[in-house]
Amino acid sequence: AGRIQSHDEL
Amino acid sequence: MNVFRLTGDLSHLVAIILLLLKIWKTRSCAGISGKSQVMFALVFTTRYLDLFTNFISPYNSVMKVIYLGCSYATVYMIYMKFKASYDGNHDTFRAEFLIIPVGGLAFLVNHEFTPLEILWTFSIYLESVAILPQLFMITKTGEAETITTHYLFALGLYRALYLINWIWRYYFEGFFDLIAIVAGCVQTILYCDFFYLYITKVLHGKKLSLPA
Repeated sequence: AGRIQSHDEL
Repeated sequence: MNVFRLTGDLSHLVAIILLLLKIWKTRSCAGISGKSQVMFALVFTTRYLDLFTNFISPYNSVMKVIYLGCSYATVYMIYMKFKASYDGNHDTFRAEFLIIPVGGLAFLVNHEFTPLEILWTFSIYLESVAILPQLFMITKTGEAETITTHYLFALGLYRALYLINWIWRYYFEGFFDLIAIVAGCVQTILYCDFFYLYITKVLHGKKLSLPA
């Protein structure tokens, strides 16, 4: 996966 | 969201609440490493800076607020409210030996060289080693209260469940975050000898005591 758009995990 | 991530989050929540209740009910933080708790508060602070700018879901926001609130409440109780019961003589792990290398690594190895991303990476690396002062303290005192072992078990289990969540997400969503995965492996491995003691002793009704 490229750059992580936004971290959706806690 | 998958069942492993949800049970992981709940296990994490149970751990945080367990610790808070243990200190509040017994009005004592004996056997608890304040340094580990300060590092956990730092982990949540640096990881959830986007709490107000990056809305993911109500669940995500509520859990972030609970984690932040409970971790600061725990630090407050250890260093202020029940300071008299804080066992500083056994909480001697040099936290700076963790925070400085982790800070440096976050600068070198990250997904994107921006402040938010570096702080997020710092929080991931720090979380993987934040339990070391607590485990070190148990080796120093040679024992741990049973409630503290349940706290540690739930805390260790949460990241182990996250590892399965990442396998699930890679397989079904093609998503993977190598930084979180590697740090999560390190974090879970650090609990292995505790898991062994917990399962062979505490689950058989014995007290967790280490050969002094």
